[in-house]
Amino acid sequence: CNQADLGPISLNWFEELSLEAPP
Amino acid sequence: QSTEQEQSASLTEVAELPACQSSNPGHLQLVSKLKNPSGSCSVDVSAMWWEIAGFKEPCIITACEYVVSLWKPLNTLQWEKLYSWHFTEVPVLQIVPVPDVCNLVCVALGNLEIREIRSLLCSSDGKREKQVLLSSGNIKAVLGLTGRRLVSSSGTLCDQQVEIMTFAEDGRSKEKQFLMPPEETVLTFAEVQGMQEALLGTTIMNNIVIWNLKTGQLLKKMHIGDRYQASVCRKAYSEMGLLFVVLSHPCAKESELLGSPVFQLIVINPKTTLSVGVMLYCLPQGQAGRFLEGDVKDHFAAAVLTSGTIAIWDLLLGHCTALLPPISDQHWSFVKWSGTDSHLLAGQKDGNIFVYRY
Repeated sequence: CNQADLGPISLNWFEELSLEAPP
Repeated sequence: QSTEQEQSASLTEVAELPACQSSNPGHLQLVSKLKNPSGSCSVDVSAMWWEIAGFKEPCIITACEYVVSLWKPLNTLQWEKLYSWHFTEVPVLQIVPVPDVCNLVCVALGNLEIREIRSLLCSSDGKREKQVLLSSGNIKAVLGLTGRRLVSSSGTLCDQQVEIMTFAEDGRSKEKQFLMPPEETVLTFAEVQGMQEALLGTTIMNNIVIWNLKTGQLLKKMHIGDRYQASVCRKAYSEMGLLFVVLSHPCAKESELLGSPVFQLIVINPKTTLSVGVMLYCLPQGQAGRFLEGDVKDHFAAAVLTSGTIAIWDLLLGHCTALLPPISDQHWSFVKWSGTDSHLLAGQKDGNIFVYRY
């Protein structure tokens, strides 16, 4: 698949989403 | 009469190789066959470790409507029934294996929907079967998780609860924790391989939701498109910042170009929720049928098709590697990968369970 179709990728997505999500 | 019947059938016959064996050269080899004597409709099968007289044995659990039985191996061909748990009011819907747990199996009971989840175990002297009611109500989905945990969702839209319970040694729930419910009904759960704190759910609106199990946070809701309705997540793993998800497609229609897609691998960027299809796992030409029931383990997917045939895919190779047509004119009704070895457990409604080496 084309990586551009998926937008910017983060290796630490789980930690970042946990910081962003409501507690 | 029932005890006599059970005793007479508690040892299985040495397996005979079915006539269709030649259609699976090198892939599926029949190892043994279990005949469940309860007479009621067979609903599920699973394989797990059970400690018997100080040794952990790879056992098979069979579930009929009102009886769940544990079978221990006598040798590679024969099995002996060791315990049976009986249910009188509510029938068994499915076995819920809990990874990392020995000497305990969970079952979901109900009619169309799950009404109860029970843990099944035996007394400390190994002489009596025991069962413990873990939860009851309008339960939509349940899954056993690594780390002696079980997740379930219950209730309807506005009062939906998503609950994690951790097991104590005696089979009772030791701790309970709630996860933030999404605003739509959760239909199934899936662990993310290698990420003990992440959990996925598929919802009635064709979304995949992701939770942080440690904090209970709902991290993201990701729409996977409306091309295939009622898709269910069968396996998930994270690699290079992306989430790879294997979905089964019970409602996929056959197309001339693609054939009949039964499973699909998609990749999701959890940060942006954008997703792309990577691979469709279709039936070989000349085979018809849609996904009815199935199981994914490591990189192998198995499905019972509406035609009554079992099909197996190697998810890395990308194509179907084995087909198992109905045996003795009996359609297959469920299929499970063994949790203890590389065996495939295939069941028919009349209670016959066939164990294949793959």
